[in-house]
This record gives sequence, structure tokens and C-alpha cells, in this order.
Amino acid sequence: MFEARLTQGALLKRLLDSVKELVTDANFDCSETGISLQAMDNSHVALVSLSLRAEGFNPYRCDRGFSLGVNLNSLNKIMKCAGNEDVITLKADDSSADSLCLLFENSSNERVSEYELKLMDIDQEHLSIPETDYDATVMMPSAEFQRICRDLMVVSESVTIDVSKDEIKFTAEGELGTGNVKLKPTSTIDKPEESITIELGQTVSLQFSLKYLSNFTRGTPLSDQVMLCLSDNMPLLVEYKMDIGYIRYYLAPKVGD
Amino acid sequence: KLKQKTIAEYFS
Repeated sequence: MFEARLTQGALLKRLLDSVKELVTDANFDCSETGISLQAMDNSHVALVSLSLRAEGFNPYRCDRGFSLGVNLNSLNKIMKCAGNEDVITLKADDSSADSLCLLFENSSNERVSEYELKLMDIDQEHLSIPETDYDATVMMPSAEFQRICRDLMVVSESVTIDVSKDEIKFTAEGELGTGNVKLKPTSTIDKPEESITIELGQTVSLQFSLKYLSNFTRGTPLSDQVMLCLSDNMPLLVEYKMDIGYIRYYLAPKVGD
Repeated sequence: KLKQKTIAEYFS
């Protein structure tokens, strides 16, 4: 028996929003410790990894590990039937899970709706993501990162990210001209959500597709801060941390032939 | 000309 009840149901809507543009079908891997998802986009240059800890749910019950194969488009349609303030409970039979039950309860518990989503068999390759000591780790307000991606898309479909110890610089060059945004580290003790920090082992300069980066910024509502981790010849890591877990996006850099 | 490797080429 699998059961996971999330008092903050809106979080599940936001999580789905942050994944569904990148991936259409995905396995939710359920275990004693929580729920996780790992999936690549169609072109296999981007990967999303989601982890939700069991402690974030109340209650959480999972007797044995199993996977829920979900079409995210269909799940999204059903999730639209949940109110923003609703408590959401996910239920499935772990021995023969051919459907996922979703229960939406309003705060006063007067309205309860129940939906069953048909599950599918998804054969997905699972990659083991290595622990990496990144050359540069940057924390910045997530809304700022979203704005930079949106703004620079006006100029080009690619962005070069340069990180040095006193600056992170985003540069775009296109047919109409060029644009860049530079941010300096700031520490605002009273407003940690607005701070920018740079941890640097060595300077990096890498180029990425803005289409993907702006897709990743769908995670913005999940966290005030975003973490960017860069290393030469490694996929960029973009992480949004939540109380209940994290969503991580990886993107392969554009490299010369 | 720039190209992108797949994620699997980095993480196997």
C-alpha cells in the first residue's frame, strides 16, 4: 500500500508545472524514504531529477519500493481539478499499480473529490549522477535568474555564463546585436533570499541553450533562491530547494566540435 | 559549429 498526503497541495501543482514542459512521461519512484523522479527530455541533453522526502508528507506510507508510470499531461489535467488550498493525497496499490488515486480535500473538509489516473509502463534509463565538486557554485534570487533568461532570449538562443570570484556574467550574441547582465556578490543578512553568493574553485566559461534554461525557470515559484553549479566539460546544475526536497535540472553545455 | 552531447555521455 502506498499513501502520501500533502497538506500543501499547491506545491504538487507547482512541481508538476516545473517538469511537464521538459518531460511527457515519467516514473515516480516511491520508496520508504520518499518519492523521486528522474527523466530526460526528448533530445537527451537535459535531465530533471526530483526528490521529495517522506517526512514532507503527513502521513507517508510505502511498504515496498515501486514505480508509478505517469503521463504528466494527463496528471496535469487532473491536478487542475484540485483547489489551490486543497490537501492532496496520492494512493496506489504497490503490488499491482495500474492506476493512481488522487484525493482532493478542501480545508474545511466539506468537499472531497477523487480521481483515478491510469498508469503506464515506462521504460526509462536511470542514470547515476556523480557527486561533483563544481568549479563554481552561485546562489542568486530565482526571480533574477528567470528575468535574465527571459531578457537575453530577445538577443540570442544561447547564453555564455562566465563566473569569476567577483562576478557572474551572462552574455548573449545574436543577429540583432548583443546583451549581457553582470551580477556581483551581495550579502544581505536581513534578506537572505535576495543575496548573491559565488563560491569559486576556478573561473568557468560555458555556453548553454536559453530555451532549456528558461524552461528550467519554471521551478522559480518553488524557491526564492536558485543554485547554479558549473564545471568545465560538465552539465550545468540548476537547483531549486524546497522544505520537502529539491528539483534539479542538468543541461549539457554547447561545446566545439 | 557548437554541439551538445547527451546527458548520458556525461553520466553513465
